[in-house]
Amino acid sequence: YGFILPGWKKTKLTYRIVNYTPDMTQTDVDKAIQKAFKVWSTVSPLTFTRIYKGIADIMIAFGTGAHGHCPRYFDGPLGVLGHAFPPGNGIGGDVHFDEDEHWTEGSAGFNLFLVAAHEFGHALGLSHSTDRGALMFPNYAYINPTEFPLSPDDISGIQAIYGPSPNTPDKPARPASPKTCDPMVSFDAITTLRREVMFFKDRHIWRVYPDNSEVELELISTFWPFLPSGIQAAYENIKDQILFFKGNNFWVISGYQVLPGYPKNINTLGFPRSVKKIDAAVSNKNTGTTDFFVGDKYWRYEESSQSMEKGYPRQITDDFPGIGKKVDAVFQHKGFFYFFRGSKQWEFDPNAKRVIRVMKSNIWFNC
Amino acid sequence: FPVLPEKNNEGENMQLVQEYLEKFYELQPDPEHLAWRRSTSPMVEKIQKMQEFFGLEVTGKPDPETLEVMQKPRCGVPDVGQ
Repeated sequence: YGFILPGWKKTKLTYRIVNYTPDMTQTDVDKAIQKAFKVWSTVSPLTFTRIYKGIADIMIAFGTGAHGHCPRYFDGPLGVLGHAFPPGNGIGGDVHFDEDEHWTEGSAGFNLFLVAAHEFGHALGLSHSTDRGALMFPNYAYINPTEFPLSPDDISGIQAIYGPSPNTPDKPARPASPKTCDPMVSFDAITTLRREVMFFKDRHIWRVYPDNSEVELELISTFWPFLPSGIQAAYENIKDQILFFKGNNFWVISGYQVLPGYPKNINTLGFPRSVKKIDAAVSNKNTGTTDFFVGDKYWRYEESSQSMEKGYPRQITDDFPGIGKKVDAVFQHKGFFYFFRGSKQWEFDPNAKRVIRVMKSNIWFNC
Repeated sequence: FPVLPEKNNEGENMQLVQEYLEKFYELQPDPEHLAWRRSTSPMVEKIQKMQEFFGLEVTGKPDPETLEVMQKPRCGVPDVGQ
């Protein structure tokens, strides 16, 4: 994080919404702004009171191009979404949103609550963070609104200026961005997609091209804003789709879109009601079957007939000797299965039914 | 599915880079060569700062990854030099 001292010299601040965007109802704008202030008041001693006339500490307005007396211009659709000024008199503390954007309360267009929360960070004295998981990172990324949007980095930043909140936060901060070369890194789920392999961890995704040294860390929401964080299993099917699993729900994704009717309950795949979640899944490209790992057992699903094979579940240790009783994640690459648990992975030959070698889980990242 | 943007013609890319760095990295427009600067060293230095900030490989060149980040929607407040 970065900040500009001294910040506001008081903790009781006022704000005024000068005008509204026609993209949303006034009630929804009011709610988004109020909620965005609450994010910061939860973790600091600051309070925010709305006023309806006169000069507030934080004046909030929507505008296009050259707007009012603001020295900074907007640039039309996309590009710059909003800007704000650090604490001070006059334009100090003011927040402007580019009316050429499409403002929403959801994941389409740009979510006003998230952009407002980011800009309010500037209005309180924070500058941009280099932490990709921070709200104060300069590029927009959609976050599920049920999640608290501040990262530990954001909270450290605001508390470096104003100190901690006298009250305990009622929501935990988002987890910090995972470190790519952390030797203890573990994964929630892994899947292939065409030539790349995707490793899922909390809200993040690493994209790896195995024949290339590049590794990219992104937020899952950058590609699929409707997916929850903490995906538990994922696999690529034979139709160029990815299936994502969390709890008893699963989603089928084609490109950026979720197929209509999803999420569905995993029972619709043929699991008994006693199965509440899937730990890992892998589709065997050679056989057209998919193995679902649940606790110490696995089920086999026939992709062409879209039904579970008879005779399952079976014990993992019986058919995959050497990989242990539980699996975090698995994917197939060049015929081999790669099973992950904690910070280890097992390269497994499904034809010979034996482990070839055991490795650290993050060797795919060229650490 | 997400792929790096198509390589535009070099002139458009350089304009994007110039405008981005002026807005967010305080690159000063050259009064004699507003559209194109003869010496690229200040621009290279600013590109390196930008790449370092975003955790990209620091090449000093507007490579496809750098251009991709520059094209993402973002906040209008400069990243450095506030």
